[in-house]
Amino acid sequence: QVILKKKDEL
Amino acid sequence: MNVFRFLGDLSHLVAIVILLLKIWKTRSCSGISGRSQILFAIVFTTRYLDLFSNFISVYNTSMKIVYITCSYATVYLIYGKFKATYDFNHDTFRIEFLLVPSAILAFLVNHDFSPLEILWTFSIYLESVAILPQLFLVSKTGEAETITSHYLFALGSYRLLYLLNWLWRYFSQGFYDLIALLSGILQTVLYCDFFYLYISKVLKGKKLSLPA
Repeated sequence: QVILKKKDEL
Repeated sequence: MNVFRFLGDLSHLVAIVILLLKIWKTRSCSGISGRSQILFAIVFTTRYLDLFSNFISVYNTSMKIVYITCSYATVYLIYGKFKATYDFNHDTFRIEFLLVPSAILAFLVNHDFSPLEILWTFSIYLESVAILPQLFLVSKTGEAETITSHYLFALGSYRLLYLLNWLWRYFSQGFYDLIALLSGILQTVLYCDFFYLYISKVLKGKKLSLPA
């Protein structure tokens, strides 16, 4: 699973 | 950022602004669940703790600030300025039934056992059910003002649009986040009954009232 380390959604 | 994500954010913003304007213009918060608004303030606070440590874009930062500020302003209007119009008697949903399970689940099911990540996960779980006191209030009084229905429709559409955004991201970037996805589905499902009433009644010019 790809988890973006930096959360870019609100 | 794709169009669904942007429309989702916009819809969320519209919902928040509609609610603030409704309370401000009518000088009344009757029919609005202060308990749901407290939960939303907790959701934004615990989710955006990375406001100063995690910079994504000017857009992201400004939206976070607007969401947090508006949610606290709403809570203040309900429990402060227009307290006299607040419907204490009908707004009786026990929020600890949402807070405690969300907190326990956030400890058990998360991407990383770190304080910020657990609080973010908690905010995702809590957001998915935070509207329940409001829906409970509507079902208890059996009706909602048309402007309150618009608020609920915009707020429900926001997570539905995010679901489309996640579908898009999955196919275009291989990105997916199961915690956000499953919570988003639950959150949207909770609005289905309301969506049906909104489309079948409010859009045809009738007030939203529930069958006795």
